[in-house]
Amino acid sequence: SKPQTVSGAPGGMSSNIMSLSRPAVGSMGGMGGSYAGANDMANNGLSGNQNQVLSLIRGCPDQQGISIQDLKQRLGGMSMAVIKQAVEFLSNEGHIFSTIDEDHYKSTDND
Amino acid sequence: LDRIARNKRIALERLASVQT
Repeated sequence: SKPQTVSGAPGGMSSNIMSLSRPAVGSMGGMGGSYAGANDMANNGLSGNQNQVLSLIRGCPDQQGISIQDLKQRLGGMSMAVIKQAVEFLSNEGHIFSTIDEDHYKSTDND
Repeated sequence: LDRIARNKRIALERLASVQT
């Protein structure tokens, strides 16, 4: 019940790396095999939600990509609004693009 | 499918301009 604070030097340390807040990405069951491999690009300043959405889209081999409905199904607890926000962000950044309609997305960097 | 190719090209251009 004691918080883990380092009770060492208060203030004075100059070699203090700002900890990037990286929320642990929960275990996402289902497909999307290439999750562990190339993670260098996966953490490009993306939030946890955005990362989850991106790796799901990456994991979809279909030419027409994955639908928002599919994403929601696979992302269990994530709300539609959050998913759409992530999708919009990712497509603004060029990581993904819409395919047959605005509800299907595919990633640019999996082939 | 034309749309897919076009959107992909646009996305790739975006990606290129966003990264570094």
